[in-house]
Amino acid sequence: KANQGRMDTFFTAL
Amino acid sequence: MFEARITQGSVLKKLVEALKELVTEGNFDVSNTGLSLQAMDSSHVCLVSLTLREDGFDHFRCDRNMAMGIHFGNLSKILKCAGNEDTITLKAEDNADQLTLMFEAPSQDRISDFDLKLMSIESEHLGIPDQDYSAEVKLPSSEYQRIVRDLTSIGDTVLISATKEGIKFSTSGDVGTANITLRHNTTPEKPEEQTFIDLKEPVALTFALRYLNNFSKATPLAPQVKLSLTKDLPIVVEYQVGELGSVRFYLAPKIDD
Repeated sequence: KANQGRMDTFFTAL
Repeated sequence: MFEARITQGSVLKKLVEALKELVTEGNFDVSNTGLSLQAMDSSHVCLVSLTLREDGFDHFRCDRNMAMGIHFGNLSKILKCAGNEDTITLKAEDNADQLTLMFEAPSQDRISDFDLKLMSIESEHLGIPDQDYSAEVKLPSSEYQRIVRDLTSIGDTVLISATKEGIKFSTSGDVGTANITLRHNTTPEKPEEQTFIDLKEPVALTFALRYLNNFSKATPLAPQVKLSLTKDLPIVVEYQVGELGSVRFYLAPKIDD
């Protein structure tokens, strides 16, 4: 089953 | 001092209605280039990025950069008091703890003002790189709304796959399965009824329908919506708000274990 990704995993904090 | 005036006040009403369930609070960042907002939902699964350009307003003045912490439920309550035809002016002193909203009826015989208490919000900004997407699809926003609404009644997640055949939305659930395919179609005379598929390479990603459905609350803002897809990256669901700017929703994909 697929897990929900989180935004922080894809884009880095400035 | 910050002051922004928009004759078409209904746009602000629609914007806040589109955001308020997704993000409960966030900072309106104002500068001399305009007003922007970047906010994630509480579970950090999606992100809203709003950009309203200074020259899209009928009047715009911002002497100092400010972050105005907004509770969107409260802003919505105030904007519901504005008429659909009203001109809306937003005003705040430097370092103010409140935002004043002034509503003027077109006939000029009714003027009201409301002060919204501002909040102090620690917000983390994410850097979103400019990106070439594998597939970009422009379609009528009402069509997007219909697809995600219909599929939400069947399943929880949708597999979106873009190929040279078109863009396919697939889901399954207790009821059974569903597939909806849209093809590139520039036959309709009105540009807003056309579907444009710009495919660089085939791509397929899975997303939670609940969020895609929530994004469609922005439908009244624009006749078309643009979906941008690249493998292993969030989908972008973008509504152009006339000459004023845009609202973009980013949703993280489901990841295989």
